[in-house]
Amino acid sequence: LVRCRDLRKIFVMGRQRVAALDGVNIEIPEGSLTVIMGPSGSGKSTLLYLLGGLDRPTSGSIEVAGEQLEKMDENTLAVYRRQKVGFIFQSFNLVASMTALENVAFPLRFSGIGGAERKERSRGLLRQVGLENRSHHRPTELSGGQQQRVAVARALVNRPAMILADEPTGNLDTTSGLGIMRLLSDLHRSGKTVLVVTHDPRMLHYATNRIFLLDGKVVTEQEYQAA
Amino acid sequence: LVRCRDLRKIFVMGRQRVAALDGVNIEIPEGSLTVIMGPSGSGKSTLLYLLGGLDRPTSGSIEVAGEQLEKMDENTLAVYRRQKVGFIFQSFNLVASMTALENVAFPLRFSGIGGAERKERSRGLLRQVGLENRSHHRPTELSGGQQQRVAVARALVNRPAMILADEPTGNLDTTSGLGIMRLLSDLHRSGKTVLVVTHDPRMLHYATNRIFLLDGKVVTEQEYQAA
Ligand SMILES: Nc1ncnc2c1ncn2[C@@H]1O[C@H](COP(=O)(O)OP(=O)(O)OP(=O)(O)O)[C@@H](O)[C@H]1O
Ligand SMILES: Nc1ncnc2c1ncn2[C@@H]1O[C@H](COP(=O)(O)OP(=O)(O)OP(=O)(O)O)[C@@H](O)[C@H]1O
Ligand SMILES: [Mg+2]
Ligand SMILES: [Mg+2]
Repeated sequence: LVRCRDLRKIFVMGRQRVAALDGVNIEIPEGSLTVIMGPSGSGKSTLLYLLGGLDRPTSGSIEVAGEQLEKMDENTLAVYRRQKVGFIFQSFNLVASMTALENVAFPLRFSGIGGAERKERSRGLLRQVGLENRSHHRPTELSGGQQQRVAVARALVNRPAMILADEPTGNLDTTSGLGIMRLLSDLHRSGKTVLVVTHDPRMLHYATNRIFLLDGKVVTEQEYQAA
Repeated sequence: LVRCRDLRKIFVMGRQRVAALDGVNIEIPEGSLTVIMGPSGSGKSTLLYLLGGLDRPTSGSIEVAGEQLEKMDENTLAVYRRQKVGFIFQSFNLVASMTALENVAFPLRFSGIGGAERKERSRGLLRQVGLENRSHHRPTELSGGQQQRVAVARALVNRPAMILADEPTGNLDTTSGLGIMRLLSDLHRSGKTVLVVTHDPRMLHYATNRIFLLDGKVVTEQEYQAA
């Protein structure tokens, strides 16, 4: 279960304050597939960063599976990020000096899993996203959509209980995008909690829950459609 | 007029050869709005890079407004890029140390246009993409879709005759994305030649020409739909 209470993230720039999240109250059931939608700049990535322990709230609380994230110190957050969450970044964040295979295997480095099995598991995920013949390409030797798919594979290699996906199909054609949506849906049906930020309405078909954001606040679907 | 004859781009990696473009023949009429579609990895960005003078073909010819790009030396290509083309990158390529306003104004640095007018023109474009109140944010202080819109504004500030847009709405919600499509269509109707790589079928509504790519080759719409 994920529960956010009066969650705020305020960015201060000189004398200007940007309320990226402006008092958000959310409950996400365990094992749900939740789609998060909203206009550009409405706070979706900020919300995902806070849920993934990649940033700290300005105020408010975040409970994930009984743990309070806002109370964790940096080391505890690092363990949480590594063990509990698989994060697919909107801008991929691949390591430029590593190949696709090395990028996918990277989260396993502290897992205690041996080299052969790390390689096997990483290869399997690259195959699942259609990139088995791009394993030895570095990010600059991959198309935009191929980089996005490597980012998807990397987020899954640790078999995390919760997957946070930020626009995972933004750079993909209809067919490749559908493949990724189905992959996320399969993971959901295998028991994982999946949160997907997307502007692709096809993802709603797979959703058990929906959240709509407008200017850093949660709104109803009606308010969102009316905007 | 843009004319490609038997255009090839082969990447060599050790003993492996990747034919990103595999003998492409294209004619793009001046003043057209051409949509380029194809699966992830089919060669769309590679084609745009060659047309924009950002990379060189392995073989074949590229004629743009009577000039042969494959015959240009590096300095001539640099002038071509700066004066004839506005390029919107799939991964934005913004300068991290500059604000949104500075990023948009950057292509004007050799234009001979005075500081006040550079600022005025850049502000106007940021307003057109809905970002006038984000002028002083740096890329890391912008959402993904906001960064994409800064990249769009920057490509237009030099008032180039040809605009090459690589997935310009991939990170935008329905409404913001429609705004960018209309902006590109307006530029087209004002006389510019516009090429848009996209997987958003809404763009076809504004297109005067269509190109479909599959595995580095041009195919018919039928072959593309059947794939
Ligand atoms: N520097 C490189 N070295 C080796 N292969 C490359 C290189 N750059 C691109 N490729 C390969 O060339 C093919 C075409 O790449 P390109 O970026 O043009 O695809 P695309 O159609 O733009 O895809 P997407 O829709 O995913 O952005 C891809 O299969 C990619 O892996
Ligand atoms: N470091 C920062 N400093 C100042 N403002 C910021 C910072 N990071 C984000 N913002 C602002 O916070 C708001 C929310 O950003 P966020 O990235 O969460 O939006 P988003 O919903 O993911 O948008 P998109 O759909 O375009 O990716 C935006 O208006 C953005 O300009
Ligand atoms: Mg975002
Ligand atoms: Mg591309």
